[in-house]
Amino acid sequence: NIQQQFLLNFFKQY
Amino acid sequence: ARLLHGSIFAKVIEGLRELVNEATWECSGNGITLQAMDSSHVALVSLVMRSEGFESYRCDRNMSLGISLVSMSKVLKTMGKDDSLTIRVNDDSDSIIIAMESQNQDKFADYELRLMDLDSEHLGIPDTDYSCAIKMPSSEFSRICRDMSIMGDSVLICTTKEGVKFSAKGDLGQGSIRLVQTTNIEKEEEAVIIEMKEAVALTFAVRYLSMFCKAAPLSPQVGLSLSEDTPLMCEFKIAEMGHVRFYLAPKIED
Repeated sequence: NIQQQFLLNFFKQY
Repeated sequence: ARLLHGSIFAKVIEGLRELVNEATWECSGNGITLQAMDSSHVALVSLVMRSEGFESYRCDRNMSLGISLVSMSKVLKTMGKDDSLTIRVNDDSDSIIIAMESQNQDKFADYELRLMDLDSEHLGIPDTDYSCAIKMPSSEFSRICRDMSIMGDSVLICTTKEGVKFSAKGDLGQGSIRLVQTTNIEKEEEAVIIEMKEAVALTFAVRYLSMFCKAAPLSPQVGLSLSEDTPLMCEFKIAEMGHVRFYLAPKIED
């Protein structure tokens, strides 16, 4: 869901 | 790795095991770290235990140990409250040895836990300059999460320069708790301290906040760091050796 994607994006982007 | 107070390790395990059932412990010369997401990938936990925080610590080569936190918790429940704890893994072994020693050296318990084969996905945690950093008693935060969970399953956290407000609403109605920033700080540990660059208002699932509070016995204070469109960081320091940091995605009103 949005939150999962949000968290993964936040950490992945790094 | 040897801890004079094995209870510290038990508190770490109790703080993690509800959020993640099993995790990969990365052991190196610098100490032990762990990073894991909960099953729904909405929260992430990052543990750091630096080598200098242990009474003695040796790691001849880096190891990634897949450990069931649930099993580890069961074994640690057998530990005496003043026991020292030594955890060791022999080279090319498929298990971890947990040794507990009573304070007056008259009782020695040894357990061996089978290691698990877990694929460890490592995410980079960016250094974030948060809009707002709150320090407050961890017991107070635990209490607020428990009280707010009565009223609803989400908690809105709003910060202003006066203080921080937690509010929840649901079928029963709504409730809020406002903490005023402590002015005359006698005891740092009981103070509510807010460093704010700009006000934030974010909503989080209280179920996760309550799970994070299982780590509260580690530290009298909890740190909450918030920025808009950024996961909350909830930090419990481990005295002289590191920290447990929980990250939680804010609820995004669809």
